Amino acid sequence: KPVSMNAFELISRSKSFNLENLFEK
Amino acid sequence: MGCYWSKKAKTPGYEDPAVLAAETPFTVNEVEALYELFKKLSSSIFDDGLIHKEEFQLALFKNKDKRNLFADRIFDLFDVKRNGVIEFGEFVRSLGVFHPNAPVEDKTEFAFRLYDLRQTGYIEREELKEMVLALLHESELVLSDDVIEVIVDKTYSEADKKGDGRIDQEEWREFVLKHPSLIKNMTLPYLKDITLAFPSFVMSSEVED
Repeated sequence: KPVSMNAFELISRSKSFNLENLFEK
Repeated sequence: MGCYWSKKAKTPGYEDPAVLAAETPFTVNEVEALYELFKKLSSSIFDDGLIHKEEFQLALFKNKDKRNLFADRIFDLFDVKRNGVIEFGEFVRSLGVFHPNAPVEDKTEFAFRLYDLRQTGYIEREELKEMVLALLHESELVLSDDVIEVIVDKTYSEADKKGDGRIDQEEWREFVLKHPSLIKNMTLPYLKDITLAFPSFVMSSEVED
């Protein structure tokens, strides 16, 4: 259920945190 | 000996790998491997040895014009000197926080600063809602405003122990202790294998860890 989500858990899933993309050749 | 690195010392913001290794979880060899990556990132659009925001966005999203609230915040935190670019030393020190061996306290603090959008020393309710909206927007998830309010309220009431309408560092630390998965995004397992990603460097390195 969306209402049971933790807001910080939700935002921590942003694609911006996929910093391993920086290492792609 | 010596010539190899003296060439690199001409890059603006370049710092001695031994110093950076001493201040971060990286070994000297790993810092040198990161320099290979840094050179690539910092010359993808402007060949000036500094990572500009467009270069950061290009590497992250394969699109130099794609902006995102969280990417902006990560860039701003990496850009310690706040001069609009990321220098080599800033890059290594900031990535160090994402190393699997970096202290949890450092990761927790970095996440706090990231989410403290307006740098007031507190994560305010409005900031939390703004970040939830940004996440929903980027994920193309649609939730009604009522549902978003419930999610934000619920999280906020749990984290804001003092009930003063804002989350301070101490409350954030307690909240992360209770929900350790919140800082999973502060760890890049890949950083443990950084020298494997740039083996060409290791072949030419004269520094032994």
